[in-house]
Amino acid sequence: RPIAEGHDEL
Amino acid sequence: MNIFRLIGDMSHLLAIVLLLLKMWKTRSCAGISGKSQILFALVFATRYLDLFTAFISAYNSTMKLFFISTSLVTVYLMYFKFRATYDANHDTFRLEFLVVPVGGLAFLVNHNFSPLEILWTFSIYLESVAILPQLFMMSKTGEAETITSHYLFALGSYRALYILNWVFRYYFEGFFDLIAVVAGCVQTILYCDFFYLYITKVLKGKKLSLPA
Repeated sequence: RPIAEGHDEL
Repeated sequence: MNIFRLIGDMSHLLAIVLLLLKMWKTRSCAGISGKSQILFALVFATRYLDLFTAFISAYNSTMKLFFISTSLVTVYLMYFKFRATYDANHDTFRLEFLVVPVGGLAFLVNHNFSPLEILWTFSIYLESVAILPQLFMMSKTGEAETITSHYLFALGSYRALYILNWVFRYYFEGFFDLIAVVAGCVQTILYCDFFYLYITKVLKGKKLSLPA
């Protein structure tokens, strides 16, 4: 899960 | 987005609002661990750096900004505006004992060895133990105000609800993040003793006092 895609959970 | 995650996020939001309201209305931060609040500010500041690199949704960005800003306001209220009411004598947990090992672990066990990813991992690990100074403080004073116990219950419930969200996402989306799941379970386990006291005392109208 690359950071460039961001994290969708908080 | 599923119902568990939405209620979890709302519970997290409620916890933060409850804490700010308690401090603002009573003009006091008595019974609150400033060290835990510093850790939460550090958690949000290191986790949400992807605000600058990726856009997920308006909801996602708004919540991230809310968590970062309110955690900074909380630390400001405790250490500046209401400093006179801060119970430093009982808030004696040593932060380096959490931050250093957690930092080391984030370097060793992560999804990707890049600065942002290591900081995200650090934040996930740190959040799982960030409540320890608060629990340590309560065990020293032996009690907590009712509003503080409501705050802690909402804060603890949030990660427990996230566990249900991860179960849901695993089955229906094939999504599984080992780091978040393990840290989330550790975090929830740390609250279990408090949950027990909350249900058996606070919900029955009694003040939360710890057995001697």
